[in-house]
Amino acid sequence: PARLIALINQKGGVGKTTTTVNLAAAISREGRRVLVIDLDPQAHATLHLGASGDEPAPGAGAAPGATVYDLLLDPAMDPREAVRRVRDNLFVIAAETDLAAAESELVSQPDRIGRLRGAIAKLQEGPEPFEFVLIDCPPSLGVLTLNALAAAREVFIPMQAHFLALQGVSKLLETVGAVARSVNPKLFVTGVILCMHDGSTTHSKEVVADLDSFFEAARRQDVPWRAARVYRPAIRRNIKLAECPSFGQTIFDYAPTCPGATDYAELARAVINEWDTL
Amino acid sequence: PARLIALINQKGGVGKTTTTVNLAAAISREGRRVLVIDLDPQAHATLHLGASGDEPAPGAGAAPGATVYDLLLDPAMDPREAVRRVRDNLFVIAAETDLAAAESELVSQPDRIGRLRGAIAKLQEGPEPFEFVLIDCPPSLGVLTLNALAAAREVFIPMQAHFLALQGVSKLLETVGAVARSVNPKLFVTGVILCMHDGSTTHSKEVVADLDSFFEAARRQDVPWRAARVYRPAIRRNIKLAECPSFGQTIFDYAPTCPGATDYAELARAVINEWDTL
Ligand SMILES: Nc1ncnc2c1ncn2[C@@H]1O[C@H](COP(=O)(O)OP(=O)(O)OP(=O)(O)O)[C@@H](O)[C@H]1O
Ligand SMILES: Nc1ncnc2c1ncn2[C@@H]1O[C@H](COP(=O)(O)OP(=O)(O)OP(=O)(O)O)[C@@H](O)[C@H]1O
Ligand SMILES: [Mg+2]
Ligand SMILES: [Mg+2]
Repeated sequence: PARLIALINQKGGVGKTTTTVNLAAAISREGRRVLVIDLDPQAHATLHLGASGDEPAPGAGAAPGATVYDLLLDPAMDPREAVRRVRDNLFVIAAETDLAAAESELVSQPDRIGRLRGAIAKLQEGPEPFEFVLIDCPPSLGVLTLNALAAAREVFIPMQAHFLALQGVSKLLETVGAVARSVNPKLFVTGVILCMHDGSTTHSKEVVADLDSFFEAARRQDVPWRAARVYRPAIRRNIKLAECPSFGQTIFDYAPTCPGATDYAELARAVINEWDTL
Repeated sequence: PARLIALINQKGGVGKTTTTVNLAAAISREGRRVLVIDLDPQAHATLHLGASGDEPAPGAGAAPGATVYDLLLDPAMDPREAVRRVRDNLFVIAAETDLAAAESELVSQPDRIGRLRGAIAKLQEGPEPFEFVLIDCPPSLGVLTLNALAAAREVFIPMQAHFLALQGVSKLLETVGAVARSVNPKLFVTGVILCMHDGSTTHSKEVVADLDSFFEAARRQDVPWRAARVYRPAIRRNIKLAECPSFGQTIFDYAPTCPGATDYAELARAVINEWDTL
């Protein structure tokens, strides 16, 4: 089986893409086969991985220019045509800015939130299934994010330990709960990933304590986040993480020994161990 | 006349709310009459100013619980009923999370993007018009933001000096251009406000240089951003700015001598001077 993870937060600019890309890269560097699915019309994960443009990476087997857009609108398509190899063990299904149009088209199609699930299932039935699938979502709870929630088994919530960031979490959990009840009973929230973290401030300590006790209280409830927690380590703020996307590089290409790289590498090991020991 | 400013960026978490609230507060502390309009269903500006809840501040003249939602859906309403006094010289038209429903309702109404403009016009015809109106927008280019673009005369773009942040600017300018051509020929982009700025990194210097030369090149074009520039000072990253919303306080209530306060105070003086010398 594979670990199928959607990285979700309707709040913008909280670190979804930075986390999807660098966590996926770190996991792939541990020798695991990882697929990133870019589900965001901004196509930042695609850009970050240097996977933009029509030519698929050599040996990818991908049809030129095939993106997640095509996959969502054509259930008959072979999803492997959209898979591009970007590094050893690291693959991506690219997005492009036309995906915004796909969002409005999708809304009126049958099975509009099940499209991604169907595509992933087909992919995993093929030879060489992926061991980890990470889905980068847009900052919204619309049809694209709902596709991710219907397809994934787990939700990671990247966020900043700030007061205003807490405000959106309950709405997000409500949406997860609604999708879990209606179409995806196996869906659960595994944890929060703290991004751009400055652990030295009282404020962030208080917000983290808030989150810890919120999840603690959920242990006894029948909710999809009853086993959720705040992941450690937090990912510290590090300018290198903001620089490398401009070169189409992950932090491991760009600055493999900087704090941003060590934090994501440590997080990846935690994510892999968790999975292996299940 | 009044300076009518929409703070816009479809990218989330870039500092729109923090800037709307603290810039407005700083301008009000210089003795100018300022109105904040919270146009975001997240209602963060409302929260930040301590203006949530149904009881209007004393002497506000506002009807209990009247929000920007009511204003947008009922053109016959007296907009003064939605104005709440929050500090000396500082007023707010509050949002609430139901505003998300208003967004879908609005989409099917006549004159759906002109509603806010009509309300502001009525307000300014009354006694005691405001001298500065700052509109906090959601992270999207939907009907709420379009209302702001149709109503405002100027656009400020809060953003972070990061590569991924640059990606969204051209789309934003495209939208401003479209609204300017169709319904609001006086609309222009005045400038970019750099938020959460770390001026010591090469990366941010490069992004700022990119922005400066982009606007320089626009000087000779017939576009609504031909007179735009990057505002100085940039607003430095300062944890106090993330803390004070949790107390319903502006930075001037919370920590009036910290760098966050001095930066917004300095920016406010620049914004006021610019206006006075016009
Ligand atoms: N740990 C970090 N240190 C420094 N900068 C960071 C860090 N994490 C993310 N950033 C920067 O912060 C900005 C927002 O991050 P990112 O794009 O990953 O967020 P997002 O949640 O995917 O945004 P969106 O909602 O627009 O998809 C980017 O400019 C990114 O480079
Ligand atoms: N200069 C700063 N220093 C430190 N933290 C800041 C600064 N400016 C904003 N923040 C924090 O960053 C986060 C995002 O800021 P803010 O909410 O103002 O952005 P926004 O663009 O309004 O977001 P949204 O798109 O969700 O409306 C908040 O937690 C805020 O407290
Ligand atoms: Mg993203
Ligand atoms: Mg905001």
